[in-house]
Amino acid sequence: CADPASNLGLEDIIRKALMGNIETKVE
Amino acid sequence: STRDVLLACPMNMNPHAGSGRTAQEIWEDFSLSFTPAVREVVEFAKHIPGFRDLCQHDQVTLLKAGTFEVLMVRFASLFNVKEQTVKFISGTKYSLEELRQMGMGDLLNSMFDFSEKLNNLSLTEEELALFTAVVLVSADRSSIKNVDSVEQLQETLIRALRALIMKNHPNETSRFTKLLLKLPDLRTLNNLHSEKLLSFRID
Repeated sequence: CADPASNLGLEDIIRKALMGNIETKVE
Repeated sequence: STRDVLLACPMNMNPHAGSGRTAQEIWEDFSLSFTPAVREVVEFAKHIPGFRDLCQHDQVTLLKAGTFEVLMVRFASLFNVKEQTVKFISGTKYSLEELRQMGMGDLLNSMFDFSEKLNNLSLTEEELALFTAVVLVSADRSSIKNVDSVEQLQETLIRALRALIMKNHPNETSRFTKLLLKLPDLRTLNNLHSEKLLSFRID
């Protein structure tokens, strides 16, 4: 994958935090 | 080693964890360290007036692109140029030499340079917060859908930052310019950091 942010699972954390979901899990 | 590249991050609570772990385990362990910091960046963004009015795609895009830069500004005070040390968020201090041995090279030097310049400006909390908002709301990030809206918010924030700096330092006209010149420095650091991450994953 050429996207370092995706490598970190950053988008997943951001989306869940934006939606106010406390539980996050990094892939 | 690739493992050391990852563990040398100042946000890693456990940089010298025992060996024998899989790459997946190392990532998962590290994510426990940086996830709270990323969540705090998101919470900060939510409190920027106008940020929540942007479309969700652009909110995510700005955060994905800018989280490293926001954290770099926030953690600049962890870099002690005089002592040549970096204090990790765990509280442990590492010397420049130790960090070089852990795989931090050019990126480390650039982080020290940036931190020194930013710390020398001795920004107040309010100035730092507004500057951080300007860092985050950048209309020239790739994949922004509604560039006009982001640009409008960016301009509002820049005007507010300028007004605040001028109010606090009326006799230092170059101070605002100096601060804005930190933005391209942060972009460079962001790129160097991305290269580091990519090299780890490729290895």
